[in-house]
Amino acid sequence: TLGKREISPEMIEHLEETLITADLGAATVQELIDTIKWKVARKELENPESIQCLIKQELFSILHQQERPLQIDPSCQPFVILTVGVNGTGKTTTIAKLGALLQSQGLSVMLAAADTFRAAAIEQLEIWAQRIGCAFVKHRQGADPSAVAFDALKSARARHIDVLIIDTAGRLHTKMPLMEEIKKVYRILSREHTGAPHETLLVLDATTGQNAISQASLFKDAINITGIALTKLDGTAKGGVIVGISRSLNIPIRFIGVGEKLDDLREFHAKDFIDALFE
Amino acid sequence: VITSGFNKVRDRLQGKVELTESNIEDALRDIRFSLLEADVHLSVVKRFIAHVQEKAVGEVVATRVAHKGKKLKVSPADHFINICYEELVNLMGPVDVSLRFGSRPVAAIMLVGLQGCGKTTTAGKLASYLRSKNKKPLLVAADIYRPAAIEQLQVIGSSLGIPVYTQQNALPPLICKQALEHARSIGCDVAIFDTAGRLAIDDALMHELENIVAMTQPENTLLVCDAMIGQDAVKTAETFSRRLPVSGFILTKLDGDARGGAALSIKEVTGKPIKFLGTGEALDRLEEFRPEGLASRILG
Ligand SMILES: Nc1nc2c(ncn2[C@@H]2O[C@H](COP(=O)(O)OP(=O)(O)OP(=O)(O)O)[C@@H](O)[C@H]2O)c(=O)[nH]1
Ligand SMILES: Nc1nc2c(ncn2[C@@H]2O[C@H](COP(=O)(O)OP(=O)(O)OP(=O)(O)O)[C@@H](O)[C@H]2O)c(=O)[nH]1
Ligand SMILES: [Mg+2]
Ligand SMILES: [Mg+2]
Repeated sequence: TLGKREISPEMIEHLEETLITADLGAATVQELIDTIKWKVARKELENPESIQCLIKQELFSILHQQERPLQIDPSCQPFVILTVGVNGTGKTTTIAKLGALLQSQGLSVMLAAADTFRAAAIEQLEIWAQRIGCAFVKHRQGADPSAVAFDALKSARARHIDVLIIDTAGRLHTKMPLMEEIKKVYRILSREHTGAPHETLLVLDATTGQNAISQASLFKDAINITGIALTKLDGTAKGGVIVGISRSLNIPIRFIGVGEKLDDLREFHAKDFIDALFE
Repeated sequence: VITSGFNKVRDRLQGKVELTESNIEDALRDIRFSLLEADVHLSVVKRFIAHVQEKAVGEVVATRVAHKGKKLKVSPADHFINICYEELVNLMGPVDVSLRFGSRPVAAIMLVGLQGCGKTTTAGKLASYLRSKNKKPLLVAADIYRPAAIEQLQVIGSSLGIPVYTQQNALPPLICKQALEHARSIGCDVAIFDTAGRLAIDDALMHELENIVAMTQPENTLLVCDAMIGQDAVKTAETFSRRLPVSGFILTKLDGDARGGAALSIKEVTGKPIKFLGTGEALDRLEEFRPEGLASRILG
């Protein structure tokens, strides 16, 4: 039916089903379908192949722009990565994976346990630091996270650490006092060290639905999010919310998490991600 | 965002003297959009819309016959929204927040779910809740994988003054079995198994849960779900409840702004009730499920 320059309702419904169940969201899916219909009608497509191909191309043009890998500049001494996100998304585990990766590339790494709130959060990160064999800074349970960050920065500088990664407590983006707390950590870092934090990484869970958009946008309003890590893509969830987030917030997707082990961290590749949406 | 769905329907039906098939259709399109944005599964949305349409159109016809064209007392918008709301409440009910205690000296509650959904925290909350109901709970650390998971449960138990059973050099099925014996020996009457987060498609880890069930025959198996979960809720809930005797659900992190559409999807697809809602990180933030609050949150 594409030869007739129009798309059948069955094709649309099938496509909608695939994209909606991949968590792209009703609004984004509607816009994508409208774009394709418009392009087909305008005969912009020389050889309209399957509608799926057209959608994949459209998705690629959106997601390709977010294929911007994290560039560590060790001359910052240290390059500071602040890790944030809502509860349970995989921040602590992602920090461990990232620390291991950077260390394997010859950089010296320090992890800072600035989640001083949740039960055994410090112990959890400490175990990871021991497994990796990297530097580690902690305070006592209940300490001010900004104080931990400040302290870690001082210690990293003294020890000539290349990369400092700071773990923070999970927090809902709708909780004002918690968002004020993270803004304070951000302020302390930027005040104490030029350019810090050099990367502010928002960790999003791929099983999250449309709420991820609210998370990304409120975290971005509060502190300058410069990268996203999308975790748990080894599950059945597709993480389609990242399409809407890319379009509206234009934040690079630095990494994807594909498991619970130290080496389960990959760079984001738009083409692979898009192919997986249709599997 | 939360109220846009309802408002849109209200605007659309504003000034309409009566519900007709055609304006119902438009309103349903808005509702469909709102439910999808609320993370209700597409298949569940389709069934819901068809059901509401049938009901609303049926009422239009009945109303015409009954009133012979006279004006209705309730505005069409309110009437239609009410049909949707009632349908949603019906789908999420009937309310059953009961836990089975059976006839054994120690009853068991096994908590399962995906990684990071809030099982360990919920275990603590459940223990606190059960104690308020005059039960004597024992927390069981059956997650032997996650770094400091056992410690996390111990800190929670100690903050509540509730005992925590741990065991070195044993796998979760044996840990849980021996926990029941330990519970009996210290006068506890209910054991809560905190298991490791796992993917529904991880066959080995799902098999581990099946082994825990085989060893301990828990009276209750509760699937813990993060309220912000998207379309994956259905696949996950289906797989867990197919392989395990899931008796109910706990939806966590409802103190955020996630609409919580998963609540509707998992209930619809498995038929099992939502028992509790987690509404904060603190250990007293557990409520018995009531459909009304969640229904208006999902509809938006
Ligand atoms: N399958 C899978 N599990 C993951 C992934 N990343 C993290 N996890 C698991 O998700 C759970 C939560 O991870 P954490 O690192 O504790 O998450 P967090 O964001 O630090 O949690 P809070 O600090 O409590 O907010 C753990 O069981 C991890 O092993 C991933 O990419 N895939
Ligand atoms: N805001 C909020 N946070 C919650 C709620 N329930 C749990 N959390 C938080 O969610 C995060 C994960 O909770 P856990 O109890 O560690 O989750 P889990 O399912 O045991 O994680 P795994 O064992 O790694 O699968 C923690 O930061 C908890 O404090 C809730 O109802 N509201
Ligand atoms: Mg953490
Ligand atoms: Mg746990």
